[in-house]
Amino acid sequence: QEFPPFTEDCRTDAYPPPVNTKVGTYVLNLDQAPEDRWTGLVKPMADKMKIMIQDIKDLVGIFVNETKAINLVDELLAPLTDTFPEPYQGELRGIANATGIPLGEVVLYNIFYEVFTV
Amino acid sequence: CTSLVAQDKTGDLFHARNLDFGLFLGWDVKNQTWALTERLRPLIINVEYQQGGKTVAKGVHFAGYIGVITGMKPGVLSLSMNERFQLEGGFIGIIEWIIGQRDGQWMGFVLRDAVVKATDFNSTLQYLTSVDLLAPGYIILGGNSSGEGAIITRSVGTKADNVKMLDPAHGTWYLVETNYDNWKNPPFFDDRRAPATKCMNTMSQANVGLKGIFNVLSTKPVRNLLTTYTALMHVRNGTLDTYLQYCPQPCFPW
Repeated sequence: QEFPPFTEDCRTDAYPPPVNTKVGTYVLNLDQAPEDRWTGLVKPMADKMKIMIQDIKDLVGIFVNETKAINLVDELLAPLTDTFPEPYQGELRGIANATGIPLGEVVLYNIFYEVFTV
Repeated sequence: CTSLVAQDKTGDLFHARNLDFGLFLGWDVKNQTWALTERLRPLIINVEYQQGGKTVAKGVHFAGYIGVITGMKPGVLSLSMNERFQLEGGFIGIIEWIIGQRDGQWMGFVLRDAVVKATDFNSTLQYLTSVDLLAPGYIILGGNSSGEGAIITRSVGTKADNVKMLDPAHGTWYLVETNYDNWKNPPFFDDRRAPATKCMNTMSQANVGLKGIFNVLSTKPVRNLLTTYTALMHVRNGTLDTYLQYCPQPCFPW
């Protein structure tokens, strides 16, 4: 904490946070089929998800040919879905169907942690 | 990321975390923000896992991401995962998976299984210490009884490099984990551990609670330009509250 203005003394006034920063809740019904259980959440958020994934594509495009990279994602990662345990493979397919986002890109989003740790 | 588990003087446990993500994934020059961080924030949602009409677990998700990196089982345990950077990290795990060597498991799926199926702190600790993983990570676990808190430092495969336990009887009433091995010094250019530690000590065990911990996690540079949300978990009450976090300039980029 020696480098102001980027650091500050320990705060005592941040709580309670503004009400409009509180995140809402979605009920995931595990009794539903895996393909259907996320639809109510991702369908209305599809546009935001697409914008986020497009940002990643744009970033990839800076370093390598974007079209080739995306084709690779679709060709390589979409079939990977079959190797995931249930209910995860069903859920990923359901998200791709509900949002219209290619399955390979949904898989990439879901294994991004493993990709990013390098 | 910064995760905290703290025990108050009555033995009650609180678990909280900042999720920081998007480093080097696009810089918005005009707004001086990380592009991906800004894109992720509107996707954050609390998810209540229900089975037979009953809540069996809770998690914080990005819409479309089905794994768990922050979650709790009310009355049983809470967990969070912080990223651990290693050259032999998840990338090799992915390649192995693609070529058919599929002994390891995906972090988000493992943690979701762990939290949804959890029966108690100790068995979950044991499981997460030895489960075969495709990527390294720091798994922070909190329970429901005094002393139930741990930082599991995981490598790829079945190896746990270190398990640090809460030990209130000997003065360790809280645990702090950022993105570096907790038995080594963090790098000078990214030390969020020292400010978090200082603020926890300033707060003191007498003031442990959601308010105090939120204040610690909201202090710069613990809160920084990568911080998307702060989640506050109280296992005994079964509450998981998540708040979007912003860091107005001047703010450290990570």
